[in-house]
Amino acid sequence: CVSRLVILHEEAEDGNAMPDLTRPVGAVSRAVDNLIKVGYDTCHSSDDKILQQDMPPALQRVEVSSRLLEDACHLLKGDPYSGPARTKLIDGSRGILQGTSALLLCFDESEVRKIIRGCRKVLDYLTVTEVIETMEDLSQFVRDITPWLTRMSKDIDGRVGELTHVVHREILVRCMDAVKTLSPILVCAMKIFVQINEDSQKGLAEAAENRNYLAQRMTDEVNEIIRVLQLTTYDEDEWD
Amino acid sequence: GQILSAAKSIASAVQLLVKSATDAQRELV
Repeated sequence: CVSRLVILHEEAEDGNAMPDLTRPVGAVSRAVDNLIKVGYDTCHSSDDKILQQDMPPALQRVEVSSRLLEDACHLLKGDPYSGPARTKLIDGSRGILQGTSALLLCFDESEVRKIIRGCRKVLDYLTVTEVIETMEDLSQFVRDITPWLTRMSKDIDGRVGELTHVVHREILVRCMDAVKTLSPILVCAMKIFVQINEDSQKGLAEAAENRNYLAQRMTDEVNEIIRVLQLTTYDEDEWD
Repeated sequence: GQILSAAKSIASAVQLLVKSATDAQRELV
């Protein structure tokens, strides 16, 4: 869009007049007003401090750029050949698109942080597998970790649906599948450990080793999910 | 969802603005 405006600007320097842009600029202003409202509402209702810090500058950029468009429109009405109006038109359009993009990036990063919080909860539970020594504790452990595993699985499925980066998507799917496969096996291994422990049978060390191996495998998969969730392909240079 | 939808409206409005400017400019040329 901005490139096309730049071409218009160059054509204008050859002596062409710019048309009256009151209506399309009005439509942009209304869309901007709506984004500003939704953006600040999101900021105020979120408990994410980073989002609250990063979003207002992006919103301000969109707001200021929208005013540039309105100025351009006003100037063009008086003089369809106005050079400053054309510059404001280009700067305003560019600023609105860049600001909107920055805003979406802030919002997306905040969504990723939310998913990661759920993943870390699963990691926290995996660290206590080694201290579970009775059937009662094991039942409680399963009751505690299950909602977080379900939430993580749901969040990752949602994220996979949004990602356009094929490799990242594939890694997330692969790791989540591994977590789903490993979780019942881990619980089985923990159960075997608890039974051997309660009956004072032989093989306690091997059972513990097997349980720890599975917990570590799950931990590695969840850590890989967190790593990939944080990767981006956003390239600032494209805007330049 | 609301943010995404508001951002899409902006993209459409800016696209329309550029189209209006380009089309009218072509007519003038």
